Amino acid sequence: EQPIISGVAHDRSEAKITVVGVPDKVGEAATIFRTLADAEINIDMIVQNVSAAATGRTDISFTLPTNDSQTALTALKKIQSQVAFESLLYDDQIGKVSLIGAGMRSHPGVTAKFFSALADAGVNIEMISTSEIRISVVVGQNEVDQAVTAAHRAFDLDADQVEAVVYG
Amino acid sequence: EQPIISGVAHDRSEAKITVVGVPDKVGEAATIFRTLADAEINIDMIVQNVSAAATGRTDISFTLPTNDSQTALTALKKIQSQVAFESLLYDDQIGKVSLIGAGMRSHPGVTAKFFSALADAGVNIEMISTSEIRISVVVGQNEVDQAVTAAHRAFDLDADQVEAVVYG
Ligand SMILES: C[C@@H](O)[C@H](N)C(=O)O
Ligand SMILES: C[C@@H](O)[C@H](N)C(=O)O
Repeated sequence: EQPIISGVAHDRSEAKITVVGVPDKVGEAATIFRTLADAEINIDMIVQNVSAAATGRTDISFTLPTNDSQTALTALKKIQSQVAFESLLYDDQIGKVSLIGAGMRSHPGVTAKFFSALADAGVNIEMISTSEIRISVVVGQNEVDQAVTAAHRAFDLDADQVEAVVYG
Repeated sequence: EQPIISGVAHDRSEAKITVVGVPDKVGEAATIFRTLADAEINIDMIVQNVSAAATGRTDISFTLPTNDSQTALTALKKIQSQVAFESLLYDDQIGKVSLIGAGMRSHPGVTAKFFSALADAGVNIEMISTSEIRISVVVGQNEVDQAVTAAHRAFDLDADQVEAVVYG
């Protein structure tokens, strides 16, 4: 059956924080996100990849409203010794671009086409997080327009399908 | 408004592949996923975190049906020099556990509660990928039951809400 591509969403209102070098031990992510919840930070995308065998550490990145960044960073610094992470990275020059659809797991060509469209437009992919209905990438904020246009064209989407899901 | 937690899904049928040390340059992810699509590999969760400033490299992990693993690994080895990644990691002892709901972005306490429940059950979180409607973690395959039970209890879900979305 055909995958359904319903639109492209983009968001320039977010920043990204990376907690670098988190020991890969039970309870570390819980401490980080309890701290952020207590500070009432709205978290959007969370990405954590596997830890490096050599170091036993991994990074945990998340996006959040740019306006909440200082509060989040302050809260995280307070738990630096408890969690024993190495450092915090902050980047408010990001944009999030998402391809929205259904049935994408059984259509790997959709992911390939989206990433190829971005590459052909010269857009570098900084982070990737996917589900069966949404492929989200973080790119440079000044590359959002090229990314959205490229995805729009690759999947023959009308402008209103792009606009309508701008905060989807 | 209250977040809606509709259920917990789990999946033991997948394996995870990590493409380690991918140069953070335009087009690398496209090459990897075009190769996998050409090999007809169904890809589920893709996770890529930010590259390390020191190395200019990052890792790209994805989950796939365990049965497709050899085909995927063979296809990726063929593009190792083209992509210039460092190595491939393979792990077929994983399970995916997902908390499914709505409105989770504006309720950071939900994420904190899920991760705390896993931690209290002694479950280590190997990978994280989220959207507004789903928080997915990869854990050890032999920890799936503890993880599902812990989430079930933390959110007062009935057994049928857990079972009903087992492949969600
Ligand atoms: C790194 C972090 O996710 C850790 N593995 C934990 O379970 O909390
Ligand atoms: C690492 C990989 O995602 C690369 N940044 C790309 O755009 O393809």
